[in-house]
Amino acid sequence: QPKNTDSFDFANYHTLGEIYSFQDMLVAENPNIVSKIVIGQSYEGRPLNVLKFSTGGTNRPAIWIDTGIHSREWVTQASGLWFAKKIVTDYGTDPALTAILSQMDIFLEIATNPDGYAFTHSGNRMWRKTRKPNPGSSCVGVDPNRNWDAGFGEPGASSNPCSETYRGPSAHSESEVKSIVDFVKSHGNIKAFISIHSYSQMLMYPYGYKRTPTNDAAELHKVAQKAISDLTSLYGTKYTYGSIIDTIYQASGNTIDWTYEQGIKYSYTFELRDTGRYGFLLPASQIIPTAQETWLALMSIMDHTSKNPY
Amino acid sequence: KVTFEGHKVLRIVPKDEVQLSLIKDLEEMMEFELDFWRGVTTVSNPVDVRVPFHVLKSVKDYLETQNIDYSAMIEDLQMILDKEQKEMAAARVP
Repeated sequence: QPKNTDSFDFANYHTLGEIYSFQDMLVAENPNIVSKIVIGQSYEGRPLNVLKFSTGGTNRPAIWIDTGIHSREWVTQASGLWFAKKIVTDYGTDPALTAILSQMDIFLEIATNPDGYAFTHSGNRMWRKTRKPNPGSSCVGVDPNRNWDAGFGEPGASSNPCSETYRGPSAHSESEVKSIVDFVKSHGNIKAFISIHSYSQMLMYPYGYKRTPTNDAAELHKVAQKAISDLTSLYGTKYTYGSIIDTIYQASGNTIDWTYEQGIKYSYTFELRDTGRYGFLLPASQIIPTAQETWLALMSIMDHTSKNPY
Repeated sequence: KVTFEGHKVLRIVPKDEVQLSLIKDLEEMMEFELDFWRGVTTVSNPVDVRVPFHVLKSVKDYLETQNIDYSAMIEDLQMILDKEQKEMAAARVP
């Protein structure tokens, strides 16, 4: 076990226990800027931990970032760990991040689907969904990116519990989703929401459940263009960007359609790096390059959010 | 623990709307127990699908009969998973 977060091995994949330990160490080492909030419990009773990066103030405007809502997308949780360390390292030295944190808080949920993540280590590396049993079916789990109350039940999600895109019995039926819903509503001042997946190198904004563009589509597109330009500048990784429905396919009940409809204008979802050969099994040697390039895009979105209050 | 001996991940590239539709049909054939890593989107966009060993021949036959191009993105999934486990274990050794 590493003794501190400086000796944590960011270039390797980690178990859920190691992620939880990392979070506690980061909080202990940086009590002035990081705290841990438990926003709920997973179906199997694991804590849903969120790291709060804050330099003070009360209920400041905030940016939300989550990784690992699809448990098998291991490079996302690994990138989340790197982002957390990057925030504490760069605060006070990087003027852009320091400026953002002087006005806003950042919330980071690294293991958004902890039951699924634990199961990818113990039972099935290819597990994507939550782990709640489905009454009347032998198939377990719900796709937590089809379980949100935005076009829930419309085309773009499955009603079959055995499908990888099973939407669940009702919107927000999954505690992993409901806990975020409750947190976002009770906070009431979240200005950007970024949900991170892997792997097909995309940056997308709402909508996924309908073809109608959002009222902010032009601005969201421009922000995405800049973010991807910054991302690509590091290693030349090519990304596509646009609305979910135009860029990938119709996906109802997805996270960022719900957040946008809650009034969070800067709602984005990433699909991180794909080497074209490994899919969800991106070699650990690529974790840091993936996180580094993604960080540039995140900074671009966060910077725009902080400079364009609404 | 679930293992994936002999599972391949195929990368399928639909050339036109007809092929796109045929791959969508494949997506709905639950009996094949296919796991779409990257779903069907538009023509020329790759579709990645994990194919269990016991249906590999049937899936390949389906694709070849319809003249749909595919290649193996991952030849043996379990081999990569074993490598991943070894690397994780090695990283834990002080």
